Amino acid sequence: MFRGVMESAKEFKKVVDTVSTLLDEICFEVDEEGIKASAMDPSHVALVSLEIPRLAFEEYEADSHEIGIDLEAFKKVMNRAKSKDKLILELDEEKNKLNIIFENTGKRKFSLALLDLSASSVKVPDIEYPNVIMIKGDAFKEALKDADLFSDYVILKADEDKFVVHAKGDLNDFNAEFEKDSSAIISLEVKEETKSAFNLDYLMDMVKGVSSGDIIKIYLGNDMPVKLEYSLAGVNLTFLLAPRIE
Amino acid sequence: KSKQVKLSDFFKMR
Repeated sequence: MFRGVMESAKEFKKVVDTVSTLLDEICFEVDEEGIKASAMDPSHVALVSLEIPRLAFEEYEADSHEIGIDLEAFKKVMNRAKSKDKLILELDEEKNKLNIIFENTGKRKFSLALLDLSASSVKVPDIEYPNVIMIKGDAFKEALKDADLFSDYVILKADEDKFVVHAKGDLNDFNAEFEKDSSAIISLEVKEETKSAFNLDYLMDMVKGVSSGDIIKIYLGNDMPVKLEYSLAGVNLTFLLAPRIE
Repeated sequence: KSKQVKLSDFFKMR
Protein backbone atom coordinates (compact mmCIF):
# COMPACT_ATOMS: atom_id res chain seq x y z
CA MET A 1 0.00 0.00 0.00
CA PHE A 2 0.98 3.60 -0.42
CA ARG A 3 -0.76 6.75 0.79
CA GLY A 4 0.75 10.16 1.49
CA VAL A 5 -0.87 13.46 2.43
CA MET A 6 0.87 16.79 1.81
CA GLU A 7 -0.19 20.11 3.24
CA SER A 8 0.16 22.12 0.05
CA ALA A 9 -0.55 20.81 -3.43
CA LYS A 10 0.62 24.17 -4.84
CA GLU A 11 4.08 23.76 -3.31
CA PHE A 12 4.46 20.22 -4.63
CA LYS A 13 3.39 21.49 -8.05
CA LYS A 14 6.73 23.39 -8.24
CA VAL A 15 8.60 20.09 -7.86
CA VAL A 16 6.61 18.38 -10.62
CA ASP A 17 6.97 21.46 -12.85
CA THR A 18 10.73 21.43 -12.47
CA VAL A 19 11.25 17.69 -12.92
CA SER A 20 8.87 17.47 -15.88
CA THR A 21 10.86 20.04 -17.89
CA LEU A 22 13.78 17.59 -17.93
CA LEU A 23 12.15 14.16 -17.88
CA ASP A 24 9.20 12.56 -19.73
CA GLU A 25 8.52 9.84 -17.21
CA ILE A 26 9.68 8.84 -13.77
CA CYS A 27 9.67 5.78 -11.56
CA PHE A 28 9.01 6.59 -7.90
CA GLU A 29 10.59 4.10 -5.54
CA VAL A 30 8.29 4.16 -2.55
CA ASP A 31 8.99 2.54 0.81
CA GLU A 32 8.37 3.19 4.49
CA GLU A 33 11.17 5.80 4.62
CA GLY A 34 9.78 7.94 1.83
CA ILE A 35 9.99 8.30 -1.93
CA LYS A 36 13.05 8.36 -4.19
CA ALA A 37 13.53 8.68 -7.90
CA SER A 38 16.37 9.42 -10.27
CA ALA A 39 16.75 9.42 -14.03
CA MET A 40 18.76 10.87 -16.88
CA ASP A 41 17.07 13.16 -19.37
CA PRO A 42 16.52 11.63 -22.85
CA SER A 43 19.75 13.17 -24.23
CA HIS A 44 21.83 11.88 -21.29
CA VAL A 45 23.22 15.33 -20.58
CA ALA A 46 21.43 15.84 -17.26
CA LEU A 47 20.51 13.72 -14.29
CA VAL A 48 17.61 14.46 -11.97
CA SER A 49 17.25 12.95 -8.55
CA LEU A 50 14.60 13.58 -5.94
CA GLU A 51 14.08 12.40 -2.43
CA ILE A 52 10.90 12.96 -0.45
CA PRO A 53 11.43 11.94 3.15
CA ARG A 54 8.29 10.75 4.93
CA LEU A 55 8.60 13.85 7.12
CA ALA A 56 7.61 15.96 4.10
CA PHE A 57 4.16 14.40 4.45
CA GLU A 58 1.53 15.16 7.06
CA GLU A 59 0.47 11.52 6.90
CA TYR A 60 2.45 8.75 5.29
CA GLU A 61 1.98 5.03 5.02
CA ALA A 62 3.78 2.81 2.54
CA ASP A 63 5.43 -0.46 1.84
CA SER A 64 7.76 -1.05 -1.12
CA HIS A 65 6.45 -0.17 -4.56
CA GLU A 66 7.73 1.10 -7.86
CA ILE A 67 5.30 3.63 -9.31
CA GLY A 68 5.93 4.62 -12.93
CA ILE A 69 4.28 7.87 -13.99
CA ASP A 70 4.00 9.92 -17.16
CA LEU A 71 5.24 13.34 -16.07
CA GLU A 72 3.35 15.30 -18.72
CA ALA A 73 0.07 13.97 -17.32
CA PHE A 74 1.23 14.49 -13.73
CA LYS A 75 2.17 18.09 -14.55
CA LYS A 76 -1.20 18.79 -16.16
CA VAL A 77 -3.00 17.49 -13.09
CA MET A 78 -0.78 19.44 -10.67
CA ASN A 79 -1.48 22.60 -12.67
CA ARG A 80 -5.09 22.29 -11.50
CA ALA A 81 -4.05 22.61 -7.84
CA LYS A 82 -5.52 25.57 -5.98
CA SER A 83 -3.75 27.46 -3.21
CA LYS A 84 -5.52 25.88 -0.22
CA ASP A 85 -5.67 22.35 -1.64
CA LYS A 86 -4.14 19.51 0.29
CA LEU A 87 -2.55 16.83 -1.84
CA ILE A 88 -3.23 13.15 -1.33
CA LEU A 89 -1.24 10.62 -3.34
CA GLU A 90 -2.46 7.05 -3.13
CA LEU A 91 -1.77 3.88 -5.02
CA ASP A 92 -4.77 1.88 -6.23
CA GLU A 93 -3.20 -1.54 -6.65
CA GLU A 94 -6.36 -3.15 -8.00
CA LYS A 95 -6.87 -0.68 -10.80
CA ASN A 96 -3.13 -0.08 -11.28
CA LYS A 97 -3.51 3.66 -10.93
CA LEU A 98 -2.01 6.47 -8.91
CA ASN A 99 -4.76 8.63 -7.44
CA ILE A 100 -3.95 12.32 -7.13
CA ILE A 101 -6.53 13.94 -4.88
CA PHE A 102 -6.94 17.65 -4.16
CA GLU A 103 -8.77 18.08 -0.91
CA ASN A 104 -10.31 21.41 0.03
CA THR A 105 -14.03 22.08 0.32
CA GLY A 106 -14.51 18.80 -1.53
CA LYS A 107 -12.29 16.15 -3.07
CA ARG A 108 -11.15 16.14 -6.69
CA LYS A 109 -9.61 12.84 -7.69
CA PHE A 110 -7.49 12.26 -10.80
CA SER A 111 -6.41 8.68 -11.51
CA LEU A 112 -3.24 8.27 -13.54
CA ALA A 113 -2.43 5.03 -15.32
CA LEU A 114 0.82 3.52 -14.09
CA LEU A 115 3.62 3.01 -16.59
CA ASP A 116 5.58 -0.19 -16.63
CA LEU A 117 8.94 1.38 -15.75
CA SER A 118 11.60 -0.13 -13.63
CA ALA A 119 13.55 1.97 -11.17
CA SER A 120 16.54 3.61 -12.74
CA SER A 121 19.92 2.13 -11.93
CA VAL A 122 21.35 5.60 -12.46
CA LYS A 123 22.13 7.28 -9.17
CA VAL A 124 23.94 10.50 -8.43
CA PRO A 125 27.59 9.40 -8.37
CA ASP A 126 29.65 10.14 -5.32
CA ILE A 127 32.04 12.71 -6.81
CA GLU A 128 34.26 14.92 -4.70
CA TYR A 129 34.13 18.55 -5.71
CA PRO A 130 36.83 21.13 -4.97
CA ASN A 131 34.33 23.99 -4.76
CA VAL A 132 30.98 24.42 -3.05
CA ILE A 133 28.96 27.61 -3.37
CA MET A 134 25.77 28.31 -1.43
CA ILE A 135 23.84 31.09 -3.07
CA LYS A 136 20.37 32.63 -2.81
CA GLY A 137 18.30 30.84 -5.42
CA ASP A 138 16.66 33.89 -6.96
CA ALA A 139 20.02 35.67 -7.40
CA PHE A 140 21.40 32.69 -9.33
CA LYS A 141 18.20 32.25 -11.33
CA GLU A 142 18.15 35.93 -12.35
CA ALA A 143 21.82 35.78 -13.39
CA LEU A 144 21.01 32.82 -15.64
CA LYS A 145 18.12 34.74 -17.21
CA ASP A 146 20.46 37.71 -17.80
CA ALA A 147 23.04 35.43 -19.40
CA ASP A 148 20.33 33.97 -21.64
CA LEU A 149 20.02 37.37 -23.40
CA PHE A 150 23.33 36.88 -25.18
CA SER A 151 24.23 33.22 -25.29
CA ASP A 152 22.94 29.67 -25.12
CA TYR A 153 25.60 28.62 -22.66
CA VAL A 154 27.05 30.11 -19.53
CA ILE A 155 30.46 30.03 -17.91
CA LEU A 156 30.51 29.49 -14.16
CA LYS A 157 33.69 30.67 -12.47
CA ALA A 158 34.80 30.49 -8.88
CA ASP A 159 37.85 31.65 -7.04
CA GLU A 160 38.42 32.25 -3.34
CA ASP A 161 36.91 35.76 -3.50
CA LYS A 162 33.93 35.40 -5.80
CA PHE A 163 31.52 33.37 -7.85
CA VAL A 164 30.93 34.61 -11.41
CA VAL A 165 28.23 33.88 -14.00
CA HIS A 166 29.48 34.88 -17.43
CA ALA A 167 27.97 34.73 -20.91
CA LYS A 168 29.63 35.69 -24.16
CA GLY A 169 27.64 36.29 -27.31
CA ASP A 170 29.04 37.14 -30.74
CA LEU A 171 28.82 40.85 -29.99
CA ASN A 172 27.66 41.28 -26.42
CA ASP A 173 28.53 39.79 -23.11
CA PHE A 174 27.25 39.57 -19.56
CA ASN A 175 28.94 39.20 -16.20
CA ALA A 176 27.39 38.71 -12.74
CA GLU A 177 29.87 38.85 -9.89
CA PHE A 178 28.97 37.58 -6.45
CA GLU A 179 31.68 38.57 -4.00
CA LYS A 180 32.22 36.35 -1.01
CA ASP A 181 30.75 38.96 1.36
CA SER A 182 27.78 39.88 -0.86
CA SER A 183 24.32 39.21 0.51
CA ALA A 184 23.55 36.65 -2.23
CA ILE A 185 26.36 34.35 -1.09
CA ILE A 186 25.68 32.20 1.96
CA SER A 187 29.06 30.48 1.74
CA LEU A 188 31.89 30.14 -0.75
CA GLU A 189 34.36 27.30 -0.28
CA VAL A 190 36.89 27.25 -3.09
CA LYS A 191 39.94 24.97 -3.12
CA GLU A 192 40.68 25.23 -6.83
CA GLU A 193 40.04 28.06 -9.26
CA THR A 194 37.35 26.89 -11.63
CA LYS A 195 35.92 27.85 -14.99
CA SER A 196 33.41 25.59 -16.75
CA ALA A 197 30.78 26.06 -19.44
CA PHE A 198 27.20 24.74 -19.23
CA ASN A 199 24.11 24.77 -21.41
CA LEU A 200 21.77 27.54 -20.24
CA ASP A 201 18.45 25.89 -21.17
CA TYR A 202 19.22 22.93 -18.93
CA LEU A 203 20.40 25.11 -16.05
CA MET A 204 17.30 27.30 -16.26
CA ASP A 205 15.07 24.20 -16.31
CA MET A 206 16.85 22.91 -13.21
CA VAL A 207 16.11 26.05 -11.20
CA LYS A 208 12.59 26.51 -12.56
CA GLY A 209 10.84 25.93 -9.22
CA VAL A 210 13.21 28.13 -7.21
CA SER A 211 11.75 31.25 -5.62
CA SER A 212 13.08 33.85 -3.21
CA GLY A 213 14.06 32.32 0.10
CA ASP A 214 15.32 29.09 -1.50
CA ILE A 215 19.03 28.41 -1.28
CA ILE A 216 20.95 26.51 -3.94
CA LYS A 217 24.12 24.56 -3.28
CA ILE A 218 26.36 24.51 -6.36
CA TYR A 219 29.19 21.98 -6.61
CA LEU A 220 31.74 23.02 -9.20
CA GLY A 221 35.02 21.70 -10.57
CA ASN A 222 37.06 21.96 -13.78
CA ASP A 223 35.68 19.83 -16.64
CA MET A 224 33.27 18.16 -14.25
CA PRO A 225 29.49 18.03 -14.31
CA VAL A 226 28.00 20.76 -12.15
CA LYS A 227 25.84 19.53 -9.30
CA LEU A 228 22.94 21.61 -7.95
CA GLU A 229 21.05 20.85 -4.76
CA TYR A 230 18.06 22.54 -3.19
CA SER A 231 14.82 21.77 -1.40
CA LEU A 232 11.27 22.57 -2.45
CA ALA A 233 8.25 21.71 -0.30
CA GLY A 234 10.41 19.39 1.81
CA VAL A 235 11.59 17.55 -1.32
CA ASN A 236 15.36 17.29 -1.80
CA LEU A 237 16.27 17.83 -5.42
CA THR A 238 19.67 17.08 -6.96
CA PHE A 239 20.67 17.81 -10.55
CA LEU A 240 23.79 16.94 -12.46
CA LEU A 241 24.64 18.60 -15.76
CA ALA A 242 27.51 17.58 -18.04
CA PRO A 243 29.78 20.47 -19.09
CA ARG A 244 30.63 21.77 -22.51
CA ILE A 245 34.27 20.99 -23.15
CA GLU A 246 36.70 22.85 -25.46
CA LYS B 1 34.10 26.36 -29.76
CA SER B 2 33.06 24.11 -26.92
CA LYS B 3 31.17 20.85 -27.32
CA GLN B 4 28.44 19.40 -25.11
CA VAL B 5 29.47 16.09 -23.54
CA LYS B 6 27.07 13.51 -22.17
CA LEU B 7 27.06 12.42 -18.55
CA SER B 8 27.60 8.84 -19.67
CA ASP B 9 30.79 9.85 -21.58
CA PHE B 10 31.96 11.66 -18.53
CA PHE B 11 31.50 8.70 -16.20
CA LYS B 12 33.22 6.38 -18.66
CA MET B 13 36.17 8.77 -18.87
CA ARG B 14 36.73 8.66 -15.11
